[in-house]
Amino acid sequence: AIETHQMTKVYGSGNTEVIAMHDATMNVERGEVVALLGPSGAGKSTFLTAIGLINPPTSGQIFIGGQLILDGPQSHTNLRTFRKQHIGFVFQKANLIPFLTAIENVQVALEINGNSPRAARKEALALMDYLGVADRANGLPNTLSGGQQQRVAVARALANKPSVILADEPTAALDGHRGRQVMELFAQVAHERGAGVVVVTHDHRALDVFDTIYEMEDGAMGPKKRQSDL
Amino acid sequence: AIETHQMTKVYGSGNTEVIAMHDATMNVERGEVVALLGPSGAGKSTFLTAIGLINPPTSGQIFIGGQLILDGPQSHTNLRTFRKQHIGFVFQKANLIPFLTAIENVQVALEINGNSPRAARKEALALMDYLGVADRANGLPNTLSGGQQQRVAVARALANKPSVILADEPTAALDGHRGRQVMELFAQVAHERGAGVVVVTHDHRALDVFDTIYEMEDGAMGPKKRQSDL
Ligand SMILES: Nc1ncnc2c1ncn2[C@@H]1O[C@H](COP(=O)(O)OP(=O)(O)OP(=O)(O)O)[C@@H](O)[C@H]1O
Ligand SMILES: Nc1ncnc2c1ncn2[C@@H]1O[C@H](COP(=O)(O)OP(=O)(O)OP(=O)(O)O)[C@@H](O)[C@H]1O
Ligand SMILES: [Mg+2]
Ligand SMILES: [Mg+2]
Repeated sequence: AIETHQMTKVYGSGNTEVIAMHDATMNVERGEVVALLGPSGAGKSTFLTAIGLINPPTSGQIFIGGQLILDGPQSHTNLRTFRKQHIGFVFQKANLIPFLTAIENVQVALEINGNSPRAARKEALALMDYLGVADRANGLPNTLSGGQQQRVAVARALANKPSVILADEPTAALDGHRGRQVMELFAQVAHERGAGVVVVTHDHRALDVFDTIYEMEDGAMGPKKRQSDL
Repeated sequence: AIETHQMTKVYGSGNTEVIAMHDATMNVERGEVVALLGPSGAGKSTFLTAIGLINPPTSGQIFIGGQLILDGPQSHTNLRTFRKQHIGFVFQKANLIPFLTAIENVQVALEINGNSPRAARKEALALMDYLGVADRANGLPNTLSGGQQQRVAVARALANKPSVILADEPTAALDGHRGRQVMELFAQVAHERGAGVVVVTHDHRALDVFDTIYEMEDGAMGPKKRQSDL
């Protein structure tokens, strides 16, 4: 589903140069749920936003669904359209639209992809109910707890049933029980719908849910480790 | 150091009423480091922002240093001045000033309390070095990773050596190693300087560092549990 080849990202230049990631290579099959671990500052968000087509690499290739999408900063398709149709992204900060209610935040993601308001609301409510945030549906984001906002962001990312799901520390603000529920949902979506899923996490407790684990350190991507080998 | 008595917080009214916490009572001694746990939405941030004097309760009393500070929404001192002098707060979202560099964010907290720019910069750098973020000192917050921003927020909260330290999930964006280092730093500040420290956390791994554990659920505060009894 997702393939990267020798991705490098350099910020700044000269004195302020930061090599956030170098030569990062990863292969995610359809139906595979991958955990990406590593210390703070290792380059995980940089990697994820690159394959999410939000933050193109300085060099290296990104293939999605077998199609070359980015070659360094050079795009081979309309990135905005491609993201809208194929990628669901959970940001490290929930990033909800502050002037829309929780349910509207999920609903608009569905409407943007052609669903009627009625169908969109029904689907949004079902997802939020599963994640335990339906009772805060009509609240503005700044009246929701940190973990409630995070769960609404998860609902929004999953709403359009995208074939690629990328989540940046989606359970950081959640307790153990809710956190595991979210990780299991990602695994279920991968295994039942064939989505390719990459989850950045610091949480070692729910790792048994993943098919594959990669670790980054100082911008370098380690080798693929299969759950079956651990 | 901190004493609360039957604190209640109600948001909204009628259909939109949310009882975020009710009758919450907690007693934190000088030199005591307390962990506050509980599921997402339990009322932890509501409790912490209340005793941080940022979000006064609907009813109930808050005593700091033996002095009555808030009785429901009624303040008995200038809250802004009191906070500046006595309380260090790490927010659930780092909340750094976006147009100041990382080190400036810590430095201004010191300067506001009367330190010279030179002394402030020296102290800021020492704290950031300890937390492993000195190499990003001159970066604007949006160029720092999630965990780097969080560590800068911790440095800012500790910079003035306050007698009350309140931290809302300060290690959520940190890996195990860095997270433990931050928790140990809070315990050290409590035990060596006599600060009263309350840390909201979902991270069960570093709990051995705390003297006392409280748990909230659905707005209710559970009983005090001493580490020695666990
Ligand atoms: N301004 C507000 N208006 C209405 N409801 C609110 C407001 N702020 C918080 N709440 C609600 O109060 C409850 C407690 O929120 P709080 O932020 O204290 O939870 P929390 O324990 O910190 O959760 P988390 O672990 O997810 O951060 C939640 O149901 C939340 O939606
Ligand atoms: N826009 C930017 N300009 C300069 N440096 C940057 C920028 N964005 C990120 N960095 C740096 O690149 C490195 C990797 O950042 P990244 O956000 O990918 O780390 P991370 O692994 O996600 O960390 P965390 O676990 O703390 O979220 C960090 O040292 C960070 O300071
Ligand atoms: Mg990150
Ligand atoms: Mg909270």
